[in-house]
Amino acid sequence: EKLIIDGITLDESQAMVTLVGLSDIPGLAAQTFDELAEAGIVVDMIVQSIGRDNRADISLTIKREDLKKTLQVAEELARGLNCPPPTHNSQVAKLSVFGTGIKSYSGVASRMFKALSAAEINLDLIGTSEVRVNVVVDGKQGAKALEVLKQEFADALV
Amino acid sequence: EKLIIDGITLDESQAMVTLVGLSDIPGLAAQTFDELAEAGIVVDMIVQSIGRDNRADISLTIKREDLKKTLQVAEELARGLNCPPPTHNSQVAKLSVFGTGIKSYSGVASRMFKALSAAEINLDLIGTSEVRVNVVVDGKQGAKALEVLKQEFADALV
Ligand SMILES: C[C@@H](O)[C@H](N)C(=O)O
Ligand SMILES: C[C@@H](O)[C@H](N)C(=O)O
Repeated sequence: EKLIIDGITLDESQAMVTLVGLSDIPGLAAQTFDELAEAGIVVDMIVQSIGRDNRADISLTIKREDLKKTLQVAEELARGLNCPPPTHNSQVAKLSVFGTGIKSYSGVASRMFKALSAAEINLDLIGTSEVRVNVVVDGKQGAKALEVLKQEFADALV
Repeated sequence: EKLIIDGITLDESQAMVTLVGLSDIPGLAAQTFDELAEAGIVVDMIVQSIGRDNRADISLTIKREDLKKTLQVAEELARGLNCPPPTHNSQVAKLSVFGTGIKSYSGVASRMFKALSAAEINLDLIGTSEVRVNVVVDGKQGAKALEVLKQEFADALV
């Protein structure tokens, strides 16, 4: 079966903030996003993998112009919850490969990761949904990553 | 503006495996998913948040019948890469709130997390895309989580 994808995009308008070492108990994510929503911050990607030693990190991406406000909210939360200070990267690049063809094809993520790794590009965040694989890399490698993925999936682009 | 969502789903057919402490250098994700694709394993969610101390965890969900095969691949990888053994949960519940209305409404995640936390349900994994918020909770709480979300978003369901 031939893979068909709808597109590949690069978004260089975002920054990333990570809340580090949140207690892995009900309510911490709710409090975090409640305070961000109250501050009027629109969050794009939210990524949390499984906690370790009862602590979990939540990474999120926002528009770069919201970075200062987001850090203020995150730092206040961390102080109140006795967590380490949040970390951030003020310039990230989000690459997306998307299309309904991804649903029935298990090799898209593997091809995407392989192509980026061959170009020595490190994956900072990964998030997938049924029809989309999103990765975040350092902002300086966005254009190169897009080029690499366009070549890798040239045969699959409609 | 009124939020409109297309639906809320519960998927109780999956298990979760986490590769722990992968070196945060290019190539590790590629190797992991290459070996999973070679073993014919179709991965649903892939979630990796930012690494710490140059190590990152990658959580993934698969069909429960693929758990044994996936753990074999993951354990072999961990041995070869000198990582701690992978962890898993053989019965997880994936809850999704989705719809194009989510794009322009920043409070969906916050409402979702708040409703689940009020019901004492812990979030194990979080992954979002432009039009969908996915969370993974323990398999025993799937039905309750679905109920809670249907109530929370009753006014937004078309
Ligand atoms: C870490 C955070 O997501 C926590 N597990 C919660 O449910 O809120
Ligand atoms: C941890 C893993 O994702 C690594 N950063 C890589 O690029 O492969």
